[in-house]
Amino acid sequence: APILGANQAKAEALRQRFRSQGMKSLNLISSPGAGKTTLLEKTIKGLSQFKIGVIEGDIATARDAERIVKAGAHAVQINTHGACHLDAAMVEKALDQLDGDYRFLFIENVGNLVCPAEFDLGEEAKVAILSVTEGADKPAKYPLVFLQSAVLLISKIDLLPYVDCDIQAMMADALLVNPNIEIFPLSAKTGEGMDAWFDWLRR
Amino acid sequence: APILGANQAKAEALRQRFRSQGMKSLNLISSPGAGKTTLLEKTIKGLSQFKIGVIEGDIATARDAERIVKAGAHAVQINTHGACHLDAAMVEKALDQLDGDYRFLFIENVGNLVCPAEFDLGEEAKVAILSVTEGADKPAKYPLVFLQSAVLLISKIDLLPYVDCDIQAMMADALLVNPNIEIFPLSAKTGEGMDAWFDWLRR
Ligand SMILES: Nc1nc2c(ncn2[C@@H]2O[C@H](COP(=O)(O)OP(=O)(O)OP(=O)(O)O)[C@@H](O)[C@H]2O)c(=O)[nH]1
Ligand SMILES: Nc1nc2c(ncn2[C@@H]2O[C@H](COP(=O)(O)OP(=O)(O)OP(=O)(O)O)[C@@H](O)[C@H]2O)c(=O)[nH]1
Ligand SMILES: [Mg+2]
Ligand SMILES: [Mg+2]
Repeated sequence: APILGANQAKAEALRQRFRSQGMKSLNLISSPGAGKTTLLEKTIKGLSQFKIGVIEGDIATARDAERIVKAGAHAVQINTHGACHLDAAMVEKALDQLDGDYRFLFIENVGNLVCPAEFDLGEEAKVAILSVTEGADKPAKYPLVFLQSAVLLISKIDLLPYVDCDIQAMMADALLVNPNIEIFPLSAKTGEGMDAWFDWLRR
Repeated sequence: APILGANQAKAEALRQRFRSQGMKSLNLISSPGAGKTTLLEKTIKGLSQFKIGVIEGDIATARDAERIVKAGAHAVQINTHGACHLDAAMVEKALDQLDGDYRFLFIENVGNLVCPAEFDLGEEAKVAILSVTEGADKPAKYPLVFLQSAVLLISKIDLLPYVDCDIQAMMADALLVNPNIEIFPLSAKTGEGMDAWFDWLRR
């Protein structure tokens, strides 16, 4: 499709730009409410020695960017006004409002487990986030994002005692789809598992 | 866009067909894992005196249709192989595998809070499902599906004690987007609130 071709060219250019500036750029993808912004709030606090920029993608409102700024990082909010995913052109435009010398540039995509997996934003890696409250069957039912991601964060593990989620089955299904995916169960609320995620970021 | 025009024509034909057969057709839309299939399992059991058909839409697997058949209703599974929403042509094709004389025809859309809201499937009404675990900000952040839906089911209310979800704010935001939406908080797990949903269905 011509759309993906034009996007791909822009994404390659962005990737070169991020690399030349020494920024580790990550594209965070999940269902709505899986915990992307909460994870970023805690990551900003946990890696406070680094300069962090965040590009927030949402259909509407600036609520997420406001939360990020309050947590202590730079943020720019993209409103897609209906589009179900971010694309490289939107990210390129958003960069005009940010500094360039971040150690980490997080791109929080629009909450959607399907469409964002098809659009390269120039990121070094995609990070899929799947909450235990969504059920263990998501890696099998929505395979593309798990296939495309280097990392799977299983979020909200503090809720495991209250939901019927077979986390072993979730992990097994994710590895069936992508044998190379690195999986980190964590809770941004209690802090459990966050250190392993921070270690992966600092690698 | 020409795509929506062709879809709309098919949807109108489907709506006539459903009405002529006395079927109440509903299009269930939510994020992945908000609880659509669990709700249908309990609805089938709660309305066991009625003949119920279900069209299941997923990117991959037949897991949801298998759950529905086990719960006691007729089901057909559509696999979209990547498409992020159902459309009227897919529903029309699926009907070939179902009887015609259902009291209720539920269409469980692909888990996605964005794209499915734009495609009419010939349903009598859209039903949005939003779980308390996703956060109270979704009606403001993903407005179209709430604007388009006649009903909002707030699911998994048994988890309220364990999550930071301001359900009053969630409801207020939904009513801001759509003052006519009817809101039913419920738990398919404990049964709380299900009777009001059954009453709405039988109206
Ligand atoms: N119990 C628990 N709740 C969490 C955790 N992380 C996030 N939440 C809750 O999950 C809900 C959604 O969190 P967000 O961080 O806004 O989710 P998001 O993925 O950024 O949502 P969108 O940007 O709208 O797609 C909120 O009510 C959070 O309080 C966690 O580790 N444990
Ligand atoms: N605590 C609690 N968990 C629920 C409730 N309803 C569903 N769940 C859980 O939520 C997870 C997802 O439920 P499903 O019914 O499969 O969700 P779905 O919306 O059909 O998911 P997709 O079809 O993949 O989009 C499962 O682990 C269910 O057990 C509820 O009322 N309370
Ligand atoms: Mg967010
Ligand atoms: Mg389902």
